[in-house]
Amino acid sequence: ALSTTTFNYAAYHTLDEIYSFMDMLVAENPNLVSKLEIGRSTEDRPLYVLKFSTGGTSRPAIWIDTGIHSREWVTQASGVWFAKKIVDDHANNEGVASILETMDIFLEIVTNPDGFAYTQTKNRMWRKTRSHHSGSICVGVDPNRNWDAGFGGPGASGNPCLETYHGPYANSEPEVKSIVDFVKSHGNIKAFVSIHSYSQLLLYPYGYTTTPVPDQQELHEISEKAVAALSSLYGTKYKYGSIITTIYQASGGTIDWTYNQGIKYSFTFELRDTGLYGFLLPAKQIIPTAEETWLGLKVIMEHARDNMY
Amino acid sequence: TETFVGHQVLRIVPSSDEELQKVQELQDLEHLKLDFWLSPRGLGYPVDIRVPFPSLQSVKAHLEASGVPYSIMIEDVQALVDEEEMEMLRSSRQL
Repeated sequence: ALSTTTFNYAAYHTLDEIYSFMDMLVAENPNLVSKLEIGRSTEDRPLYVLKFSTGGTSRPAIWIDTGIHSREWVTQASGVWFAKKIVDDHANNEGVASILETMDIFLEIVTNPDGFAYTQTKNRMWRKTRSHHSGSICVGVDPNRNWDAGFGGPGASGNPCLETYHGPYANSEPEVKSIVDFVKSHGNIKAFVSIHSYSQLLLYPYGYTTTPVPDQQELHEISEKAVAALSSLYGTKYKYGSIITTIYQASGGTIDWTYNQGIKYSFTFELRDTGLYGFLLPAKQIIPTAEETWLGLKVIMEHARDNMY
Repeated sequence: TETFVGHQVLRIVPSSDEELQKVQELQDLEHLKLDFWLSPRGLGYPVDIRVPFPSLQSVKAHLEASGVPYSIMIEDVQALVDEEEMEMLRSSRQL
């Protein structure tokens, strides 16, 4: 694409096309967007995070990641659309522009690049990382079971050949460890949203225990507002609640760890659909999915901005 | 490259503990190489399973013998993957 204006957001793209999109966005918006490399994947691919900032130092920040499960293609595609939306809102002084006056936004679009490349070359249904651990006859760890929050407990598998294999130890996956290190070193992230598909759910901690989080009521109220905003666009129906009560027990999950790190506004989205196409959502649904999700994300980001802690 | 010719995605909505248990039994049969897109989570919640063609007959027989109703969410996974690939090619050409 010649520019992020001519880029085709209504299509799925290769890893290289997404990387070049990022470079174009940075080049077009040098005073707002920068590209950080927070680590390298198992197969030594860069782990890029886009930073959107209007200045200041170590401002309170919002983190959004997509694509941690590589086959959930609508999430990386939505992440690309989110990146452009942030830039456009800032240029038009609308939407999240007001958030950027006091907060930074970090967006990791391809959180599992090895898995993503593998879905495009070898196995479209690949979900995990591509790590090889001694003693494992199978490849890959579920990056959403590898965090140090109830790690290894019920709701993950110790079998390296299963899709929910938690890995040999917490943070064994560089894709996970890089985010852990970034969150710890930044130290001022106030909202953390990890985006998956499918099922149309908005979830908050915990997944590894039935114990409600101390902020359960507030997170539930935010979820209700976010889902109402999301559904207002196309009527897409979402359910919401804690991970363990809404779907199932899942240990070693991303937002359980981020919540336990003190990031109160920790959420997971499960995007479209509810089971017609599943992971094979047609490309024509990318933009409507991204648009409606953005309305839900905005509720969470505005709440974080207005309820600083 | 892995192909998915003849693979189907079956949807089961367990409505009793017995049905849920029959579905969970499938999770332990690794030789069937089932890919749980949505894992069993409770009564009334959909379970979506991508079933490789070689396992299709035995899985359907297992469900039918146990009286567990199921529907076919995706008739042919490869057909959707092919369609997606065509779309990407078209888009790349446009680029």
